[in-house]
Amino acid sequence: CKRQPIVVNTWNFTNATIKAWDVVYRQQRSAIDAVEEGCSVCEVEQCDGSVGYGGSPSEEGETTLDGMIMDGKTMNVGAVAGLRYIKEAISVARHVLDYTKHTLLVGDQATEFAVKMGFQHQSLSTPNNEQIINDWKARNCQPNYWRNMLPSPETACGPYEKVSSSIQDIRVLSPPVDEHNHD
Amino acid sequence: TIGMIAIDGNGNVAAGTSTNGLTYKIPGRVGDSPIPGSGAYADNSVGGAVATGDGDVMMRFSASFLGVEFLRNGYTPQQAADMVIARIGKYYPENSAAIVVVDVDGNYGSACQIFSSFPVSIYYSELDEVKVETTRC
Repeated sequence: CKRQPIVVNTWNFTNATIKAWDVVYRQQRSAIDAVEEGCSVCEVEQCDGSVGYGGSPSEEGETTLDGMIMDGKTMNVGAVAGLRYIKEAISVARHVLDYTKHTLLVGDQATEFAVKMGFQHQSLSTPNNEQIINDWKARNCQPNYWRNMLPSPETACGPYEKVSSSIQDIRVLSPPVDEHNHD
Repeated sequence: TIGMIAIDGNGNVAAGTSTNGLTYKIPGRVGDSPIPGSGAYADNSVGGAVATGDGDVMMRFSASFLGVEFLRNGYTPQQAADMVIARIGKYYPENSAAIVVVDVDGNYGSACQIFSSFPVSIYYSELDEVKVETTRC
């Protein structure tokens, strides 16, 4: 059946859906605006801890953000990855789309781009980050994403050193990716 | 991670993602979300798709691009979503994966594995309020 316009998003992040619907239906603006503004709601609300600042810290306790936006009319894409110190990942991605001929900017240089575009440089960490990492270290850094290292990443924290190839553990054991910890 | 597909009144399709990735990641690690064709893909001629789950695995299958290509080949959104998850599951049956596929007519489908369930939030003009549909994985 014909259902235009329409907004669909992953998970029960309904405030993001409602915002995108408002943009695309009531304001009769573009799909690309709807995606940007809808996902931005989740960045502010830190949806499920898996979007926005203050969640999913790295081993070193830092939150970095990834965002991407694709225009199906032009097949143009803007994206940022490993974005540090900027809270508005999808809006920076939108700026990559609108103001550059590139597709993907990463890391500190994506941050520099964002600052040039007027975004505020600020910490993405919260006390929650520190608590998560302290708890993880108390569990001997379990789970983690290392393999074929010594001491064994399955029982101990790093720093690690590479195991010689002759005794490599070929098992691939990944930490759990679940409803609250996902890409 | 949020992945979103929108189609506007002119039939234009857009898709996007935003995430802070996986907890305890090795610094510098990036998942599938910011990779075009992996975390999201959109093409006005057929529709769009967004994926979520274990990005280290999902990016190896260009999951969203694959879903849109199945639409292009004539499959329904539900068939396309099922086929993407089947493809990933063939090689990685124990990794979390989920996908939503929407065609240009506003038909949609979702599929998942390992997650206990996968809710999807939807809004279109026949609805009085946002709707959440949950797929059992």
